[in-house]
Amino acid sequence: EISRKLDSAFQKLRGKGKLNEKDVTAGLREIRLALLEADVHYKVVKEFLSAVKERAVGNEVLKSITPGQQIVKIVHEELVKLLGGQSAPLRLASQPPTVVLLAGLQGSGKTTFAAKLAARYKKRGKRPHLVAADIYRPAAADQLEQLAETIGCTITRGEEGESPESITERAIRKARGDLKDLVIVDTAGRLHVDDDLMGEIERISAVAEPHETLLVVDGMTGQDAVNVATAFQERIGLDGFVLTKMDGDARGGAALSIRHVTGTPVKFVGVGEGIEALEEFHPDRMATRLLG
Amino acid sequence: SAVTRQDPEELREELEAVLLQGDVGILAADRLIKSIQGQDGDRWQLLEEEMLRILEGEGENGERPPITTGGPHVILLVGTNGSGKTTTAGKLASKYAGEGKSVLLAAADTYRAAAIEQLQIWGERSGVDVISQERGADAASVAYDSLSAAIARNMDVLIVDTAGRLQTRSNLMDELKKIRRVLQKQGDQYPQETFLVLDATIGQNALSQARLFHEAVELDGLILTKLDGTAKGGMVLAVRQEVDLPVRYIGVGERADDLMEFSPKEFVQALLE
Ligand SMILES: Nc1nc2c(ncn2[C@@H]2O[C@H](COP(=O)(O)OP(=O)(O)OP(=O)(O)O)[C@@H](O)[C@H]2O)c(=O)[nH]1
Ligand SMILES: Nc1nc2c(ncn2[C@@H]2O[C@H](COP(=O)(O)OP(=O)(O)OP(=O)(O)O)[C@@H](O)[C@H]2O)c(=O)[nH]1
Ligand SMILES: [Mg+2]
Ligand SMILES: [Mg+2]
Repeated sequence: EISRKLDSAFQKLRGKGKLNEKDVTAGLREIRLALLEADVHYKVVKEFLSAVKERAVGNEVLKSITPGQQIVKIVHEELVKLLGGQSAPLRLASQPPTVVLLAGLQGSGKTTFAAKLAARYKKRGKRPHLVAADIYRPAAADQLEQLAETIGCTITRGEEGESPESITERAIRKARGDLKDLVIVDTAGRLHVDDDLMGEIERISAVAEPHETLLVVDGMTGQDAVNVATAFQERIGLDGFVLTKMDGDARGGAALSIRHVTGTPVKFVGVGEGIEALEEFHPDRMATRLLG
Repeated sequence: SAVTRQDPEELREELEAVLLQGDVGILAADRLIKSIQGQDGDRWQLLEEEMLRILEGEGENGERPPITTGGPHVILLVGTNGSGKTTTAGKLASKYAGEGKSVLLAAADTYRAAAIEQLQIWGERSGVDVISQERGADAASVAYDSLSAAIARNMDVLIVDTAGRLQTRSNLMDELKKIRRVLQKQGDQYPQETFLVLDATIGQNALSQARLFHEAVELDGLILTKLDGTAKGGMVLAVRQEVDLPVRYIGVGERADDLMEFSPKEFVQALLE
């Protein structure tokens, strides 16, 4: 793994005496490779490493007998700091119901996450309500409805030809009347470059007035993560994001990229297809995973 | 010329930035840049030619298995969760139905909520029958029944949609092997085409997917979806180099006609612009 790779690289360099700044720069090149292979955006890697370099050329590395380990330790600490230090919870409204709006690209895991979130809060004694506001994908409402049935949660689905804005408005009104604690609005997958659909999510957001807007992102997302997150943040604002499918071997670099460019935290991590497969975000575990 | 006046290090950074942004990956990007280092000429032009050379392989890009007349042409779609398999199955069904072929769809995702219903709607859209059982049924059994039906009914094409799965889940990969086995049991030409459906927005995980799915079910090629976004799908270069799998089709939208044959030239030009 990476600290061993670095230590052996430095062993060779140490042979010629004291370690210097040039040697450390070479060590950081290994870190750069690791982060790029982990799908962190190349511009984010560049900015992150220039910030890390200051510490890396200090005495804690140059005077250490295991400089490779020292560099990795510094990088790990800086990653944890950048990722937000600790887990960020869902912000509940002072006056129920809390409205959570989900958005993201096609297939990222929104519908599944909507159900997982509802199940989690039901377990805690809250009364969630699901909203099937995807009117395009074949059997989208059926999918959320079947999930709602599995977890024992109420759901609003659209009538023939009803707009997502109308479904959302009607659902929130009903949830308020039924004294629900949490309304989770599942929306259709959409491209950030699809003007019509981005206009639609803006209108859904205006109607829902969400307390939390979460971007649901596939954990395997590559460099495009920055484009997507920036666009959604500009159009509807983001309170955080969800990283899905992290039960695979994708390193999840999109998490660092999105955190860096939007300043918002990862609120949840999807770790499987089952309703229970939802975890809080742990920055230290993520940092280790990023370094491979 | 403007190219020869640019600082070589600055040009290298520029080339690398474009390749990285396109998800080519740092190792493949550095290999590409190194491979054109000794040559004369415009760096961008050389890069394009080298990328084309990789994607076109040994010139066998044009060879496609024809629709066989001795039994249905079976296409098996596999891939990770949400990559676009079901939608692609619908698009392929529409494509072949539009060519006057008789087509059957197999709903072999017996696991996910409303997976069968989703494919059934695609069947209705393209005027194609869908073979299914109940949710929770054995996926291999659905695949087997579908091929029996396709053979009995003299269908030209059978498209088998499977459940999404992460390549690191060995029990799910075993299920996939079983699906392929039961198809082969009815004739060792089946399935004639097995495609890994790959989402263009993913990064370096594509390589792990290609390796492990290929190991499990012997892929014939890739279908790269969601290229209508801003992601370029550059990982397919490394996949070609390391697993030798070509891209056959690309998905450029959510409608039935949003499926195109892969054009290496258009792909590379879009990546480099
Ligand atoms: N392994 C794994 N699969 C997941 C996870 N989250 C979602 N999935 C699967 O990913 C696929 C897509 O999930 P959906 O919930 O349909 O995604 P979506 O964002 O609603 O898709 P669209 O509505 O089409 O945009 C399904 O097969 C899910 O079961 C996860 O954390 N791990
Ligand atoms: N923009 C765009 N969206 C696509 C494309 N292909 C599929 N999609 C969308 O991606 C989402 C997921 O597609 P599915 O066909 O359900 O994916 P899948 O691989 O069958 O998903 P699972 O069965 O859950 O693993 C849907 O919203 C599709 O409409 C494409 O080429 N472009
Ligand atoms: Mg959905
Ligand atoms: Mg599917």
